[in-house]
Amino acid sequence: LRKKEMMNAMMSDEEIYEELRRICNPDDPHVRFERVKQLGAGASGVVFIAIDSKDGSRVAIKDIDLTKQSKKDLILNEINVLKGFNHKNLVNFLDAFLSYDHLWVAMELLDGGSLTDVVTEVVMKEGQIAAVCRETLLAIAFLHSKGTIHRDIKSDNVLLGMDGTVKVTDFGFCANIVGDEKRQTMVGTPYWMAPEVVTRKQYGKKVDVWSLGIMAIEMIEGEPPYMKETPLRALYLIAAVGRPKIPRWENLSPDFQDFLDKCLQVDVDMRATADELLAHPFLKCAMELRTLTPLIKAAQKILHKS
Amino acid sequence: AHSTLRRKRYTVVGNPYWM
Repeated sequence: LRKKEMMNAMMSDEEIYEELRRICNPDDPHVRFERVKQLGAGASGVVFIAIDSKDGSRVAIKDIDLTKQSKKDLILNEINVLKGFNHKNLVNFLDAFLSYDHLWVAMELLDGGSLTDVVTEVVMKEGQIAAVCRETLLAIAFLHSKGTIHRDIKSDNVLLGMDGTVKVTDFGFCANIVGDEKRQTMVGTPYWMAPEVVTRKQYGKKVDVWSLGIMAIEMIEGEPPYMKETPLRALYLIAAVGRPKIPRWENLSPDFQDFLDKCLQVDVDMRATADELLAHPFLKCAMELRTLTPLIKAAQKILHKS
Repeated sequence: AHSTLRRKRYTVVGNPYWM
């Protein structure tokens, strides 16, 4: 993947289109899929629910307008990552279709929506937070074992099934690294960025662990630290303050406090790895995933998404 | 306010326009 990524970075747009045509399904997506409902719009494309005429199944489609993508090689990288990995905590890739200047990426549909809906609308118990952290960590540890950093861990990129299934999505900004290789390009979402990313130092896999810590704060507070600030000021505060202050810290259990402490160490060497966190006592209090279902339904009801 | 909030959650690659 690292070699492919380096080759992709040096390819011209025409070569990238050629490579996309080679790896994409030749079917016409407009004919094969019937658009049902838009789910959302992100930086890289629009996501909607569609019916696959081949088997009548409902799928999630990400429609990426290639003309708007300055770094098209990232798209190739995303498809290579999607096609290459299969894990119970990663949103499964089904197929990709090229239609003129639009790329349609078909993925499995999780009808519970994103974790963002839950964290912003309902209150989660520590046991439920621990369950989501465990499932997300399993995905992160798997990616890291394959030499891939996600770089954009946040509640928006964690999808839920109605049965409480938890899966990580959006691999468009992944980086493939060999061993302890480091990266420097600032990638991610400001409020979830690790200090070493913000200060343009070289960073590695543990940026995903920091972002998981920020996501845990989302599950406590409903939003990440500094969300009321502008992105630029948030970056300044991350660099200047380092570890964010967590409101109601004293209400959290000692295990949860220690878990957050290990995620949010500014010193990367002091920060835990994904594998180390999977053995943390806090995850032992994780509740069953099905206990997330009432939260998902409540959030969907509040947001009129049911 | 909703659109501002949504923009805040966008992913950035390299130097965003506001830097």
